[in-house]
Order: sequence, then structure tokens, then C-alpha cells
Amino acid sequence: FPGERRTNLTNRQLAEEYLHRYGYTPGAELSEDGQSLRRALLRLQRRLSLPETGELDSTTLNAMRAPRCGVPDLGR
Amino acid sequence: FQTFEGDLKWHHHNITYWIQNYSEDLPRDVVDDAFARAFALWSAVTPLTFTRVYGREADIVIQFGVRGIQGDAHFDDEELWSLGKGVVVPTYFGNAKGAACHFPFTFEGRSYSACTTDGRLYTNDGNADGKPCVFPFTFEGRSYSACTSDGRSDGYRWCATTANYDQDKLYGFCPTRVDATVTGGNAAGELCVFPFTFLGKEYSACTTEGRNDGHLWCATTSNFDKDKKWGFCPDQGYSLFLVAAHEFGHALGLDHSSVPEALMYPMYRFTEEHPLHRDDVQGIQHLYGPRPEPEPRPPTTTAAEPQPTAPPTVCVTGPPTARPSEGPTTGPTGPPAAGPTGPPTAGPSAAPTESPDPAEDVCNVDIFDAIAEIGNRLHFFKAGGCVPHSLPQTDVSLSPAGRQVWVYTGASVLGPRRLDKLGLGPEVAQVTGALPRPGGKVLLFSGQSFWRFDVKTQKVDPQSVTPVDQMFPGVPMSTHDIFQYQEKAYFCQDHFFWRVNSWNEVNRVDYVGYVTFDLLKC
Repeated sequence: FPGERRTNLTNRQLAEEYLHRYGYTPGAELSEDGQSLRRALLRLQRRLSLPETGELDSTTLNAMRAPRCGVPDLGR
Repeated sequence: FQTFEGDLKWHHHNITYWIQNYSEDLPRDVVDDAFARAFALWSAVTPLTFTRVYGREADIVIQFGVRGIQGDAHFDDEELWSLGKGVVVPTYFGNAKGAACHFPFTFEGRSYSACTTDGRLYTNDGNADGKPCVFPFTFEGRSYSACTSDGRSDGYRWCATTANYDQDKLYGFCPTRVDATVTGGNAAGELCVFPFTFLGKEYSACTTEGRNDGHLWCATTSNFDKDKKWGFCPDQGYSLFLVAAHEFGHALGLDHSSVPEALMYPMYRFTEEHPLHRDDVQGIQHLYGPRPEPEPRPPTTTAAEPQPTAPPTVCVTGPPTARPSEGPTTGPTGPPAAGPTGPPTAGPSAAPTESPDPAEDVCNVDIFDAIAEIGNRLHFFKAGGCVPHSLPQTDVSLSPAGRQVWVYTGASVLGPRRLDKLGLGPEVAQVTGALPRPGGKVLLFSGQSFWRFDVKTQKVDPQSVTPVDQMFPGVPMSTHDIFQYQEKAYFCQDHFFWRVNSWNEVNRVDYVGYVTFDLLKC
């Protein structure tokens, strides 16, 4: 599995890295306005059948920390 | 379910795969077995078949990712010795090419001074070092089966023999995951690679019973109460079988699923249940359709179908007397009856269809280790401890029950004769199979070796004893049935068989499958 999650990331850094790595955001950085993060989180939550809150809640964070396949969820 | 954009699927059904390299963490036969079972999941619900090959022409190439290579090593599917997690240093003893070890060198505080003949590295304090201990293993005539930390102050643990911790423990170091409290002299802490035996007890399962910290214990199946205090189960481990089945789903054209219980859901989820969810089956059949129905089966016989177990071997040297996959079969057939004194006509099920009544003499249930047609005569080999009533009895004082062979000539039965008469010494406990060879020779197998048997003299050449893996690389060492069918050799272990094909005198495993599905077409 692609290693254990590096623990020194903040939740937001963890989320940005995860959303980029698995195809939910085109660029690595999300704009500061929070809208792009919200949209990307909604896409992730829908794809993984998680509660669609658009928030970086504990359910979503736990899912981001769970061991998973390295193949992206979106994109070619 | 989701498939990949575009028409990303195979347009032929006989898919081939190549295992390009292995991981340090698991024995090769465990890896081979996990991959064979992972492919079998998908072939069971589609028209796809999966054949293992050994080269780049394969459709699917499986490679264990490697990190931190030192030097310019090139992997040519040779084993590399690990010097600690994730960093490999190639040795020059026939393993990976590239930067050889320049002794002495120090790595992670250990100085290495030499290679041994089996590729292990020696540290300068005379202990072998390098690979984690995968139990059980034998080194320099000693069998190692557990780890211990006693006798050390630096926290490392040693692979130890069960016999004597004092002088034998200095060998390698153990893959410590979590140091468990050692109670009652048990070893502790390393992964349980099932099944294994320790201090005479067979360990084969994990349990969380009796623990409140959620850790699993390696336990014997017989008595969880007093035996479970041994080592740790791979509770943080991952099932290579499940991971491979998921990744093979991608290799067949499936993308991730949104159904949390599906195998193709992106997150890893351990399950003892059948891994394919309805969603996975709908996805793969959307790409390839369902598995074609087998030919209509003849009405099942009234007798209860014997449990599909590995049948005793039938090795046919002349024109095959029975072709299980041709013509209507009426279910399993026993060896040809040979009149009143002939071998039993029991079906080929190696296990009795009903457990024999303990009161009844179990000799009525005929269990043979191997049945081989040698020189147009069927040889029935039996190591068991009793002589079936249906076979000619002998003066028990002459030939103690066990290690016997009956020869059926079509009209009568000769025997039993002891294996010693064939030139097989007492070290040969049983014959597990036979492969015909040109020139009136037959290879007789027992455990991890085979002998060359001369049909004319009815004797083996005692000098011909050869390790199985020397001539048949890639088959498991502990096969219990070996036979030849349609010019290919089959090595059976549990539910699986390894098919060996010969190209220009070189034997290669070209298929691994299920005895029931792929061979007996059950």
C-alpha cells in the first residue's frame, strides 16, 4: 500500500493532497475561497457513498486515512 | 460499478499473466497461491481463463513495487535479500545483477562481511543475517520455528530453534511487528504465517478471544483457551489475495465502485466472506458476459456425490484408459474392478463419502496414496496402516501394514508387496505419484523427491533420487498427488494443481488451477 499517511500534515493539507492524488481536483492547490474545496469534497463524498456534507468532517477524514488502492477514482 | 472510459477491455478470453518478481514479506508459494485464487474469482463468473507464463509476452505483468534500490541493480525476477524494510542491496551470489556487495560494509549499524551459499548475508559476529525469518526454515541442518528475545539486551529478537534456545538462537533477526508480552516461554511478536507448528502444536487461525486490546493471536484450532498465547496475528497485515483480486479487476477493465461492500471499492476492507459483491459481478459481466453454462450434466447418481477432494493419482503410461473431460461422464468412476480379489471398486474420492463408523473396521474404506499404470499394470500404492479387506491379505507378520503396493494385471492382483521390494528404502514413507518417461522408466514421487523406476527390472535406481524442485521448478514442495495427463504433468496440493509443460526438455509451470473447476469440471 502506498505507505502510511504522513502524520505531520494538517487536515486541510491531507485533504488537498488526497483530492489531487485521486483525481478530484485538477491542480494540486485549491483556491483560498473554500468553494473549490467544497465542490471537490462533494465529488469525493458522492463517489465513495459518504454523507454529502461538502465539509471536511471526521467521516471524510477517516476515509482519507484508510488504506486504499493507488488507482485514482476520477480521470483517465 | 464503473468501467474505464473508452473500450478498455481484453478482446480475447485466454488471458496470460507473469509474476515478474516477489516480495520479501511472503514465501513464493504463498504469493503464487494468492494470485491463482485472485484470478480464479474473476474466471468463475466470466468466460475468461488465466494462464501463468514466464516472460514479457504476458497480457498482465505483476510486479511488486521496489523502493530504495542501492546501486544499479536490475531485477530479473531473482530474489533480493532485504537488509531491513524497503532497502535492498543486491548480493552477487546469483541474485539480482548490479552492484555487488563490497565487504565489509556497514548498514543500519550492522557490519556485513560475507555471503553464504544460499545468498544470506553474514554479520561479522558470525550470525547469518539479512532476510527476516519466515518460519519454519532450516539452516545448516537446524530447523528454526520461532522468535525469542531472551538472552539479548538490545531488544532485537532472534529466530530460534524449538530445541535449544541457548546455542541455536543466533540466526538472523525476526520481523518484529509488536513485541507481545512473552508468557509461559512462548515466543512472541512475529507474524503468524499459517499453518505453522511450534513446540509440537499446530497453529492455523487467528483469534481475538481473551484480549481487550483488539490484537489478534495465533491460535491452535484445537484449544483456544490455553494455546492462544503465541505471537501476533497479522492484524495490521493486508491480504495479498484481496489486494490482488482488486488490482486484477482494474487490469480487466473495472474502475472503482461506489458500493462500500464491493471488492472494487477504493478502500481496502478485510473480509472472510466471498470477496465479490453483486456489483463486482455485474461490472465484470458488463464487460465480458457471464461464465458459459457447463454442458448439461447427466442426471446425478442416487449415491451422494463424493466430496470433491484431490483424487488419488492415476498415471497412464499407455493410451489413456479414461478421459475425464471427453464424452458424457456418469460422475466419478473407481479403478476397474478386478474380480473378487481385485482392488476395491470404491470411487476415487480420497476421503470416505461418509465418516466410517468408528466401531466398523476402517479398513473397508479404501484410501490409496497413488494409483499408477506402469508397464500396462495398475499399481495401487498405500501407506496407510491397514490392509483393505477387499485386497488379498498377507501374513501380517511378513509385511506390516503400510508402505505397500498391489499390482493389478487386468486378470488378477499381485501383492501386496512392500515398497522395499521396489528398491524404495524405509525413508520412503509413501508414493504420492508417478510420471512415465521414455525407455521403460517411470519417475516415482514421494514428498520432496523422486526416483527413477525401471519397469523391466521393477526396481528404482537408488542413486537417482532427485529433489522435485530441481527438475520441476515452481511447483509446491509438498504436493500429495502427481500424475500425467495428455503429455503434461500435474502436481496437486489441497484444492489446486500446478500443470507442468515441457519445452525442449525444460519443465515450466504453465497453469495453476482448481482441481474441481478446471480439471474435474465440477
